[in-house]
Amino acid sequence: APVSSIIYADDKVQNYLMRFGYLPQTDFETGNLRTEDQLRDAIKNLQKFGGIRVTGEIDEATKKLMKARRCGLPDQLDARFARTRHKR
Amino acid sequence: FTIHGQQWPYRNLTWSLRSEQPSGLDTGGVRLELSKALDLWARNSKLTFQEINSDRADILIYFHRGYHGDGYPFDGKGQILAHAFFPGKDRGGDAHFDEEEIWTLEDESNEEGTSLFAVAAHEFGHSLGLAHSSVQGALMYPWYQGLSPNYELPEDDRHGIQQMYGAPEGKLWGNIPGGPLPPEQPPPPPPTTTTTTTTTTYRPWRTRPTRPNHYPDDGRPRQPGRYPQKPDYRPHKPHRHHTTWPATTTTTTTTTMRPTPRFRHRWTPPQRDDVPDKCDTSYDAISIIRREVFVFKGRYLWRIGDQGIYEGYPAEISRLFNLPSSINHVDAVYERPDKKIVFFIGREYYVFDANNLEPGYPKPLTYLGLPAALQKIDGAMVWGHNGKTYFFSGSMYWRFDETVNYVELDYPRDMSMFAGVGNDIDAVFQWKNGKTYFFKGKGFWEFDDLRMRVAHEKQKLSAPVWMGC
Repeated sequence: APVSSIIYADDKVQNYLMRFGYLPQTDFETGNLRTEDQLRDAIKNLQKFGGIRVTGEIDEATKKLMKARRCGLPDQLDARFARTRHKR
Repeated sequence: FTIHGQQWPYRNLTWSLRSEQPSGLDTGGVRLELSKALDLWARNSKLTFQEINSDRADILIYFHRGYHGDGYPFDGKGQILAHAFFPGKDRGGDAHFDEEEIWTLEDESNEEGTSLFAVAAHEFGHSLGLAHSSVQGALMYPWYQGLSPNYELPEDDRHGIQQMYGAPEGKLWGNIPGGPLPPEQPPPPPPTTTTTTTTTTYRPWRTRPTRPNHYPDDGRPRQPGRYPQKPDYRPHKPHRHHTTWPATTTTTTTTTMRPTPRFRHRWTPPQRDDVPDKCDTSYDAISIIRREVFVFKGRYLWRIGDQGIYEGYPAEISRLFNLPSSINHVDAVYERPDKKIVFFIGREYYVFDANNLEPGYPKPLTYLGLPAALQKIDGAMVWGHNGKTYFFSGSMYWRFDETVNYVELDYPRDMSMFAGVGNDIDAVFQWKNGKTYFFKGKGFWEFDDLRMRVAHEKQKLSAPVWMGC
């Protein structure tokens, strides 16, 4: 089985997820470490919003979406509290 | 569709392009594209847009590159194309386009290019209050899709704009020919906010009863009861050898009362009229130095220890720190991890080793990697949460790497990261209880570091808590 790509989610991916609201932007400052679940959820949200197959993996379609031209505003405007939501 | 924040309280909006020949394009051509993009929303709502040549228009349109002072830097050609601000004062409604993109105007087809009309139509959706939509094909879908000529607003976006601003007058509902007229739209309900109020009571500061001010100014706190009680005011006696008995006596009475100094320094409280009233003032800066709280205002500072404000303060800043005499205020102060004390004043900064200015200072802020256009620093602190140093100014903040003495990459960022604090703070510091406090005007917020937002929306008055009023 292919090695889980989540483990290879590098800074660029996480910065993209934070910048566009799929991970709490506050993590820029708090430096909170993410769990595997959080990363996977964030990628699924991105795939769902982007209208591509939801795999939770950083697959080719997801890479292509992340390179595509787009608006600079976040897609999820209340992700700031996403962590809290996870807690609940 | 998603509506975010408030909508414009009126329907006749104004707009203005504020960049000349953006990206080398013909200004007239750019204005035409922008006007067409706005018209797309006008045709589907009660909104009207009027172009004016003024920076007071509701929607200001700029072409910028890279960092351009709003905490959302552009990234050159590709990926981020533009961004816009939701309705509101100041920057609200404004749209910024990345000048380094290859923008195409009407009928220009260029595989590599990006249609200005398409992107402008999307950004103006944000300017009017719409957030991103996950409906593929919707105009508010966040990824660039280009647009076909004679483009009409998709249904998802039309529902969104009409929910906020109503369907166009006399226009058939949803453009269905012959369809029923739209029912009168009730105004959307105001956004509901749930507020939780927590009340925290602080142990009020005890102020010592005022006593004559004659104790040494060596900075060490004095225990009550150990003050000398009375100064020695005895007038001088003429010296024995000098007594003479004049035949005629003329008496002039002059009374000089001169205390006999018992200590090396005799400090008198400032008697000037620019002394700030501690119970009715904002603060220029506030910092913990050597475990004591220093509050700066104008040319003065207060010093607050465990027992409250030290006697005899406010004192002039220049009494403790040999700043140039021309300095009449400080903007921000913080104590570095290496215990040096940094003062930010205007576009320069001073570094002190205890009371002494280090050689070679002041230096310009650009030495720290801050932009040349920066006028001043509002606040500076070492944030206990991660041990990093932060500088705040206007609507932005920087994180500063003390090891390389330079601001970190990826900064500045927008102040909204510190939710609830707003822009243009007066001061910020972290108290010994490990909590962060932001000051603005005569009030302050306690900040919840974990949730990255103020602990309570409403400010508390500073004077009762920090000055013991």
